[in-house]
Amino acid sequence: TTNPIPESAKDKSRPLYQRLSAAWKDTPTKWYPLPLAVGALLLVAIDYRKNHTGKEVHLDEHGNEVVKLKGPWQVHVLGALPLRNLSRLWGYLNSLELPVWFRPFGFRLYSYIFGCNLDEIENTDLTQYKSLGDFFYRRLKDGVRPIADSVLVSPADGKVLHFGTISDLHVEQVKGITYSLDAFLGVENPSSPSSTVIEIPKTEHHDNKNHEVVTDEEFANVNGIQYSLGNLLGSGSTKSQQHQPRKTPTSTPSPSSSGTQTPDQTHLDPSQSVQDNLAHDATVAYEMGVRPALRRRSTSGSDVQEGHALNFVVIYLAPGDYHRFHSPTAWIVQKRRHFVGELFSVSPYMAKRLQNLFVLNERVALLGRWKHGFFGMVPVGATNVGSIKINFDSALRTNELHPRRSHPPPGTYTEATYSSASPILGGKPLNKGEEMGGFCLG
Amino acid sequence: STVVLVFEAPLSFEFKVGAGQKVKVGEVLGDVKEDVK
Repeated sequence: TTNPIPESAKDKSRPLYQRLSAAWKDTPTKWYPLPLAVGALLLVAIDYRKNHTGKEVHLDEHGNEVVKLKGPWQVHVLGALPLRNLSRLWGYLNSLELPVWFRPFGFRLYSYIFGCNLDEIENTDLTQYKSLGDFFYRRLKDGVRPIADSVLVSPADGKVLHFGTISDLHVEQVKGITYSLDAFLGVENPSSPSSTVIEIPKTEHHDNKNHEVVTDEEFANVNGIQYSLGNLLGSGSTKSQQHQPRKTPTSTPSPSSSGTQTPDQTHLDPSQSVQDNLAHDATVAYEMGVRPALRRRSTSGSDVQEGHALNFVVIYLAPGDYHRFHSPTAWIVQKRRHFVGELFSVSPYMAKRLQNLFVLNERVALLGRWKHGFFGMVPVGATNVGSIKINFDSALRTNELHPRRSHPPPGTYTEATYSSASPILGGKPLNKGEEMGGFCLG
Repeated sequence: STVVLVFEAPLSFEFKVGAGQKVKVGEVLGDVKEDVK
């Protein structure tokens, strides 16, 4: 206001507080309209604050989810680096063929530094590994990783970073820092991309020797398998589908001269492959208690049955660890969602500092069901291991070159379904301990 | 690299590991307590 100060407030002989009180009481309040520009500026400021300090995940103009980079200044410096290009360069360098004379020395030194146990690797002739990338993606000898008899086993060698129960559809990254489960696994909405059906040759069920042994053992032990198969197929008698157990390999497949193992298919009888595959599917279904109705349930973690809870566990693979991952239980993978994101390091150091780390990084969410309901397994890439391979999904391409401008925003994904793998189960059945894929350098 | 598992399980599910523990493929992560009738 511009009113003159009242006389009582001017009296210097009075204490200050009395003069202030008098001024407050005697000054009349007059309201003036704000100029339009000030109001517009205020609205802009409110909108800016809402957009930049509100949700960590929001939708862009195309309906894609965009995740914000949050963390201390080091995180923003890292975010400004071309991590994907660095990762690809790292992969290229590690794919270069090393001189044969250098390989044993180099790989032993690497093993010493990173704690690899060379007694466990399948091909102990180190000269057979052409590059560090080849050695990094090494196989292990059969039997060195026995599968426990519990309902859930570790899918990889590594360190348990965190685990627990998911509440309010938020997963705890580290103590006190959470990220959205929907952003992590993706949600279906009208703007979601349509799914691609991945063709999975039936013979791919047989590409793992461990898997073969398990299937045959299960089959031999479960007397009611034909009955289950009949139920699942909707046919009455299954006499014509009598299963003849396949011959198990009598010896460990020897590695090829290149040092990489080719799938052993010498034991396959083409005339039995279909029924054997059906039997395999039925075996998994029998173990899981899968019913066709279950397939109708959505593959999201949000519709949890009564008396159930959503749980999570994070396993970190250090550079020297065996980098293939296996099925942690008997389950059916129904779809995969490939999120093309960043490639930050996923070390415990970064996990403590970068919010939404697992939502920002490139990852492959494999979604499906197990005997207790929803089951999801998500390999998350990192700077040094940006390539994720899924054995039964040859169409998957990770850590591809994207120009910075055409790079899809974090949170967007492409989806594919595995229904062709088994029409009976609506997905790719996996036995506990079966090799699923792995991480490659770069 | 990291593998994250997200799964639905009965309330009786218990993790059999501790944070920071090293695990290997096939080792127990958790199990469901069966009701004893």
